[in-house]
Amino acid sequence: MFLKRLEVFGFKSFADKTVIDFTGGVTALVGPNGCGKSNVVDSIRWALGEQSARSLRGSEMVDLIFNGTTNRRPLGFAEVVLTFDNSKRPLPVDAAEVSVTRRLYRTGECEYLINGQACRLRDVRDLFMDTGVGVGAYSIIEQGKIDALLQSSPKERRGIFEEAA
Amino acid sequence: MFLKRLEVFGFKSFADKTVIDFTGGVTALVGPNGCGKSNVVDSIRWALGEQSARSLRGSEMVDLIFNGTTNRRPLGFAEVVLTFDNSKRPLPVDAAEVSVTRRLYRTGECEYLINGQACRLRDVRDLFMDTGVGVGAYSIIEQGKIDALLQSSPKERRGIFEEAA
Amino acid sequence: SRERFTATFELVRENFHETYRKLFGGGRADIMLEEGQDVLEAGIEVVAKPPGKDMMVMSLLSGGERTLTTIALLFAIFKAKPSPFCVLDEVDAPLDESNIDRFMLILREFLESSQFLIITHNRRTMATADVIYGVTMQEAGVSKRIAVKFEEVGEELAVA
Amino acid sequence: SRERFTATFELVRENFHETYRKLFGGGRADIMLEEGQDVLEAGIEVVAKPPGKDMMVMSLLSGGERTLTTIALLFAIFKAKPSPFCVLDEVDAPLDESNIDRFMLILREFLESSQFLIITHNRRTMATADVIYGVTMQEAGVSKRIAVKFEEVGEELAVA
Ligand SMILES: Nc1ncnc2c1ncn2[C@@H]1O[C@H](COP(=O)(O)OP(=O)(O)OP(=O)(O)O)[C@@H](O)[C@H]1O
Ligand SMILES: Nc1ncnc2c1ncn2[C@@H]1O[C@H](COP(=O)(O)OP(=O)(O)OP(=O)(O)O)[C@@H](O)[C@H]1O
Ligand SMILES: [Mg+2]
Ligand SMILES: [Mg+2]
Repeated sequence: MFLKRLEVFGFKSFADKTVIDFTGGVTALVGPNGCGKSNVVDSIRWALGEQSARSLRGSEMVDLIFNGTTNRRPLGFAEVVLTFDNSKRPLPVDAAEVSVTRRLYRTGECEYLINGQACRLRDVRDLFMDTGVGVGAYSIIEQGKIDALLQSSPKERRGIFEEAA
Repeated sequence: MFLKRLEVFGFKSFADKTVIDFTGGVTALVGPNGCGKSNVVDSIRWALGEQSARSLRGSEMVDLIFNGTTNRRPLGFAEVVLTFDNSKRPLPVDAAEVSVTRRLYRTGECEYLINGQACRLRDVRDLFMDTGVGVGAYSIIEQGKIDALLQSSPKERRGIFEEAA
Repeated sequence: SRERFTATFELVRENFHETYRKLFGGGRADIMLEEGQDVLEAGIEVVAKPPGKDMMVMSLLSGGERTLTTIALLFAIFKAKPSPFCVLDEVDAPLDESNIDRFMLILREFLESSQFLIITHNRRTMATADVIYGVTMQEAGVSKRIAVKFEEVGEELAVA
Repeated sequence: SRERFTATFELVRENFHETYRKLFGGGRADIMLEEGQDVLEAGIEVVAKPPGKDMMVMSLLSGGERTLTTIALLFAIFKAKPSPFCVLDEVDAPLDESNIDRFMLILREFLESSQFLIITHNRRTMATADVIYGVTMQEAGVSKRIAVKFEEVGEELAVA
């Protein structure tokens, strides 16, 4: 069930629509400080259903929408589309490809789509249940998480273990 | 008042006596993970009078003494000597050079020497008072301290500020 | 549920013995539940002994050693519960070159069942990737993706 | 003591405006005391705006930007209260090459009154040092100092 494509538009620093096509192997993402690499990671977690703005480094959800620069005006919404290869049907959808869309408007309204069909957040989260991909996925190690794990107490470490396993 | 020389013997991973001569400019210390670079920093802080084993990454003071390897037996004491240029008399000692020695034995006994003369810990700490060098020195940024500063609350940040200034 | 936790824990523990040994090229490490507490509440303790060194309290180990030990634990969990997709954001920052080489080698063992997205500033890590994408901000505050060949990495991206 | 704190705080604040601008090549940042609290107790807040970007809550900034902002604050304190001797242990780990260049440039401004010991894995940083010492463990668990020429850095040290 591999991730074929990521499309980001209006999410954090992605003022222009950006497409990243993935291969099955190891993809490295490089670039200077502050250019948007960790924002790519945030966009994936958000599209999978992450509900905590804080864990995405914002103080509230609206912080995730492109908020403008000296030369650009803020945008009215953020959108992320994840497209997965489903040819072996790892996901409970009868299609060779599954794309999951999440949109957030400045009004606070949120939209969720699976293969273009409107649905609710919980449908997106259920879709990935037991696949090893999804919110709280132990397989997404964000910047600084290793340090946090090192600082944590035995009880906190167990918390992370339980999330994963 | 520059640091001319550091001699480390029996402190943490320095099973053999090691001498580092410094220049007045920028000295870079490099090497693989776990080879002893941060231990050099710890040895300087310890020699200046650091009393918290925890802030030197140990759980008690005796952890700072070389504790042996598969091929070497533990040592009986740890010793660090710092030698400063004092030609402009920045330190209240009438000598062109000032060396400060700290020794810790496995029994827990500690010895302090200034230019070979036995003294107490507080004499060493007083020696450096108001020089910008010494325990709690804001000018020693240990590994991970920047992250700790970033995580800290406004009140904690003030604590660090007050230590420094 | 008590059995389920214990079964997973034992599996991860066994994997950890192996991942640690592979990442450090020797030595050994272990995880255990805190003593005297209920299996469903006990915290998890980690002990480690890098090759050639004595067993010692984790705090005395170096920044790089502690990071690599945690990576070994994450790989041990990953092995017990594989995920098709794994993202690692700058986990290699404290590692020296030979540790990065071992890290990338172990990572490639997972490629049969998982795809990886690795964010890094380190050329060693980039050299092992199958594909490199660059993210730049040619216009201040606006991210843009660019294709990158390994030979171009360096000045060009840094000053973008 | 209230005046003393305020005087130092104001001096550091002014230095911070400058060190931030120099390290980021533009933009601006500020420190302030928490509102509505006694001067002797109020916490310190940091706000920053990298060049070309909007003012935003510190948490949204990148790992490297946050690190560089903190380095700017430390340099601001250092400028207010110079020390003859400064040790920096792997502060450059999250920084990209052009930020490391600016960091080393600002650091050299302090050389008139301070000497620096910098621990690093980064070749860029090493290249700017006056002297490089290597620490290795040819014998497992036993540290040893070796002299290092810049050209030798890399494989030789890593596999030691
Ligand atoms: N809502 C938003 N609107 C505009 N820009 C934003 C928004 N949220 C975050 N940013 C910008 O994104 C940048 C951070 O990006 P990111 O964390 O992805 O950097 P990075 O490439 O991971 O850098 P590093 O190598 O330092 O970790 C910040 O400079 C911030 O200004
Ligand atoms: N009392 C001791 N006796 C023997 N060895 C010790 C003692 N205390 C610490 N060590 C060893 O010192 C090593 C850590 O050294 P240090 O923290 O200086 O590494 P480093 O060079 O800074 O590495 P990194 O680049 O990963 O930060 C540990 O592997 C530990 O085994
Ligand atoms: Mg980042
Ligand atoms: Mg270190």
